[in-house]
Amino acid sequence: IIGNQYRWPHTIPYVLEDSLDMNAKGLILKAFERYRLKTCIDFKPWEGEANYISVFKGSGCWSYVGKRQGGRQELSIGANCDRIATIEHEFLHALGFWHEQSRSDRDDYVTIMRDRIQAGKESNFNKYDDKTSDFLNIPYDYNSVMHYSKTAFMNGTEPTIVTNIPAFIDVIGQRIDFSEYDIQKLSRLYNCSSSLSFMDTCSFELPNVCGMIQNTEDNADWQRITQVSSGPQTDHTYTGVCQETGYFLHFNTSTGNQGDRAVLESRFLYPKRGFQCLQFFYYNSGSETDQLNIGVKEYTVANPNGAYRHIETIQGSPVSYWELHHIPLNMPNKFRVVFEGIKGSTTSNGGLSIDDINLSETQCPHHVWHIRNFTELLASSPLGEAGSLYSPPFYSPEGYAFQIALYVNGTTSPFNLAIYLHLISGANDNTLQWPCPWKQFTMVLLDQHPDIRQRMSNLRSITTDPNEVDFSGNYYWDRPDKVGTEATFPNGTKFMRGPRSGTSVFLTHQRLKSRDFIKDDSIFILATVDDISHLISTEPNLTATSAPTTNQVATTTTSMVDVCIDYGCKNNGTCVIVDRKPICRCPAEVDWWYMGEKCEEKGTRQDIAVIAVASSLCVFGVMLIITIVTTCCLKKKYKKQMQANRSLELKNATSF
Amino acid sequence: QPVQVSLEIDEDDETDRDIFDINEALGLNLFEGDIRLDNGRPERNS
Repeated sequence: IIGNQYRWPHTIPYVLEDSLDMNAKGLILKAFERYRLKTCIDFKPWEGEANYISVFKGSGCWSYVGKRQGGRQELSIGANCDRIATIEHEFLHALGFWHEQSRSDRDDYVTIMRDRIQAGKESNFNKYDDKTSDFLNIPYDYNSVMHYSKTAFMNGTEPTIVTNIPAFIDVIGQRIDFSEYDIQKLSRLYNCSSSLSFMDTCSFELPNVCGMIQNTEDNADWQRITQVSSGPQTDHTYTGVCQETGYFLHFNTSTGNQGDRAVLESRFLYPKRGFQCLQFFYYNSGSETDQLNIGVKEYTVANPNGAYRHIETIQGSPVSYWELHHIPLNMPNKFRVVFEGIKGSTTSNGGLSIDDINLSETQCPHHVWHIRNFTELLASSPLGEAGSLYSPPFYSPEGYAFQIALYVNGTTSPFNLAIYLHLISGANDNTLQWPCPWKQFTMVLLDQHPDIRQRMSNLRSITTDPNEVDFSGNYYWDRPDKVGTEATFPNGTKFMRGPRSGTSVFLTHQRLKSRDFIKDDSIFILATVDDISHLISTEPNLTATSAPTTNQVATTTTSMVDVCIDYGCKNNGTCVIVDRKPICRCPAEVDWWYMGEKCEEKGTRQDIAVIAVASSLCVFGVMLIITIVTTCCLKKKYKKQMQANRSLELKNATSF
Repeated sequence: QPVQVSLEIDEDDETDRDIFDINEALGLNLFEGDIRLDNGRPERNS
């Protein structure tokens, strides 16, 4: 939308109203993380700013377009709108974006089939001229998260939007994530030059290896190559696309001596948030005693030359595929990432390889489920239970055991990937709280694009509501040994599997086969479990709020409530705690506002106008007096002078 | 209050519904399916 008045500041104040579903609250925070990773847009809990976005559970999913300058601006995430791409879509409206197919040049790219639109719904296919809407010099984007799907508002079975390039007919309407052009457009609209949480990406395609350096105190080097005879045969970046094209870094352990070290250091990195996730692909064609050590060199005033800290060692049997690794870091100061390869004691035919490194200030997933030979599974898996794949048992940080079930050919429709979550019996069940309260299980099908900023990973979250009961009256998220059925692990161990929750329409096969969801004949499902019980109450007008947490969510704290009650903000002012002191945030609208320590004084636009007019009149009056006085003085002065001149003239005339 | 559900929860009721399908099913008559206009302006243009 054209007009600077519609732009938000780069950090947008928000409120998550208590009406929102818990799953929606958690997902909104995850959507904010995607904005932080890919754009310069950030979000902060509202602290009394004049304009802010208030997200609530209304009827349906909707938003206004751009900042409306009206104080509290509503954005609804209603029932079934708690999907990450839906939230991204609605926030893009709020940030100033119309739908992609309403741009002024859309007729060059799509054809609107008017006769297939439901009667009365034609106005949903508006087009704006380039005085109202600016496409910011970005090409038409069939892949935009803001594009209608081909079935939007159709009256029968024929598509209402036909793409002028037929290959894109099933591309439009994706609800996975921002497209690359969505990000470019948002970045242009808001003049973004960097993002908040992205740090570095490297696929080793360029000879400068992204500024990485070989340490001089080791006795071996990492080599930038395209192929190793014992594996990998190709790099990870271009796997399945081209052979001998892409590069990766390799430490050869087939020669040399035991204990030989090759140390690679990243360039200096400057953190903003204090927590990071290092993600990379790793191929071990060496021996089971070869080691890859991941560490950091931290630079502080006390250690200006950097202090090395070991983080994790990766060691294991050689494999014939690329593995995915995540290493959480918690670096508050300038640092380098260090990759140290060490040759082991046993015979090696290859070495250690790394590729497609990404470093971002985000949380690492808790678990990775690597499914290999996926193309064969896709071709052969039957529909329903017989085609189900169960993940290994995973544990949440608190100790809840769970399993992910993936139905490669769906549960009901053969061309959909279906995904479900099961709680299962685990080692800690006797010490845990049941029914499992407010844990958000997030399952992500990873888009294996080498650059994290261009990934469009498919994400779904399931939140355990401890009050949910099934038709028999059992709590849905109760102990699996109470509400589950018996199941067996591949090794023969019996366990109990609780009821499932998920979706039968996780991703269509058509979209699954697009992008880099399947690479090296593998897919990766990333699992994370967040305790979101702190999100039960998120509205700031609960009298008191504490400082924002790392997730930037305002949470209530009982001890501070009393302080705020005693403080007593007037005129509906909201009390917030800043630096452990109560402060009133005063209500404000466009034409009026409250001010003062406790919002006791009211200001209006009219007052300002009166003050401005009074000041102007005052200045005018003073200037008028000065002018009159000056004129009078000058008049007097010149009168005297003229009189003196006249008497002189008369004197001269007399003397002649 | 406890909410009664079946032994399996399909969050999407086996249907891939887009934003516009959800809003339409609710009978919302929003501008372009999911856009609110400012007060005083009609939700849909005539």
